[in-house]
Amino acid sequence: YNFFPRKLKWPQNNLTYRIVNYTPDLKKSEVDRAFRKAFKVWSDVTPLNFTRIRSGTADIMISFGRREHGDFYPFDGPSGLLAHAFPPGPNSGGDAHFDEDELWSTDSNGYNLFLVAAHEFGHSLGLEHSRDPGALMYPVYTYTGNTGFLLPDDDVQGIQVLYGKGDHDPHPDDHPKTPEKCSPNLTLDAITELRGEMMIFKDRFFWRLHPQMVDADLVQIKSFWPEIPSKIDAAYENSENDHVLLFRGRKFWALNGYDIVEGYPKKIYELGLPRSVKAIDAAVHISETGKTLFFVGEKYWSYDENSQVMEKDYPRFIEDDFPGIGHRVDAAYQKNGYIYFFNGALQFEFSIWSERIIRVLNTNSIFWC
Amino acid sequence: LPISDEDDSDEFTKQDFEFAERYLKTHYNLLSNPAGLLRKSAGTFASKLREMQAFFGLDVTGKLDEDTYELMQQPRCGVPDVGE
Repeated sequence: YNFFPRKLKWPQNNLTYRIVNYTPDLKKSEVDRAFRKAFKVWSDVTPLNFTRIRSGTADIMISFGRREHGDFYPFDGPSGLLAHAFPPGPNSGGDAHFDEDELWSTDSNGYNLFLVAAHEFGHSLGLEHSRDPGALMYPVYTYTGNTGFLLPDDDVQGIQVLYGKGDHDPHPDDHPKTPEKCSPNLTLDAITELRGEMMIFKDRFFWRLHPQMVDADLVQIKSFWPEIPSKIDAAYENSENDHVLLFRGRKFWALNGYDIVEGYPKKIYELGLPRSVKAIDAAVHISETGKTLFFVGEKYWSYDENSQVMEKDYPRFIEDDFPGIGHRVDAAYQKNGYIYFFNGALQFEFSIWSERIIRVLNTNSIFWC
Repeated sequence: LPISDEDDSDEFTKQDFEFAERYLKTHYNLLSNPAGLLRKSAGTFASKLREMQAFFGLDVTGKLDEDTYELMQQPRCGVPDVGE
């Protein structure tokens, strides 16, 4: 997190705001609610209080405008610059302006007014942009979902340096941290190849790792696929049909690039898994055999992608066929005749041909750490 | 996402550079340069570009590359990334 020069902040905890005008994209009540929710994001974690006034000059004046809108910082038409806000101070200090040339929404269409407002009000209170790609104060717009917003830990730490903690945080232990790819304790949720790149899933993020690159891009799942849950259990690529399948609970989605394939999500028992299975831990497609392995607890199933049926004589115990990798699997992928099984902070390189472990590596070594 | 087997050109047009310059002016306080000081401005452009690349964890080259240009095009907040 970062602050403005001289760590500008409001000297008082009780602040007023006024909605000067409205966007035609939404009902007035939707705009009122978006701003109210956006202020609550910050009042929940500080002693700050926000009171709306409907006339006169408030500390934080909120307005919609396009192009040059009176502050010599013109907007630029659709997309690009979405909004801006001024750091705490008199007159225009604290004010927030939203670009009327954008399409404002209460969901993933256009730009979500609540999410942008929560970010801008962070500026109005004294936060600058954060370098943490998972932070609300990260400068680039990322749709993170429409319900259950939790202020990321980076933002909480920053605002509490300025104003201290509140005494009424409804989610004190749930503020999500952005995963560190080189953490020695790194564990993974899922992993898959996608058109030659690796996609490594952890919490609400995935890293994109290009084979020739050392640096991995950290991206929020929702910013690519708003309809997919913000955490997944398993993933695999069926390169025969250029689909990536993502699993969460009893559902799974087939993706073709950015698009969700028609007819999904489906239920995992449609693959032939018993209805008693509530979720899968990991999945890996073995291109040589055309089989996909699904790992659930201490057991695994084998699915024949060509005939689209679960193979007979399954489930089998993981330990029987993959001795030494442990009794459960977090994530798995296959490459060049090896299956890489991730179990906690370790990964096991298993040779499909000689049916034994060849190497044991740290999970974070996938990022060259 | 990786685009399946299409090649993509990577040279930048004059408009691309003008776009990048506007971006750096808005977010990294790149100052407009009086005409005729092109060489100096080139240095400023490169140093501001390095600042932006460092902020976003890109390869810090001071040269406009595909990743940098792609990130510049993403919708974002209008507040500068460096406090002035």
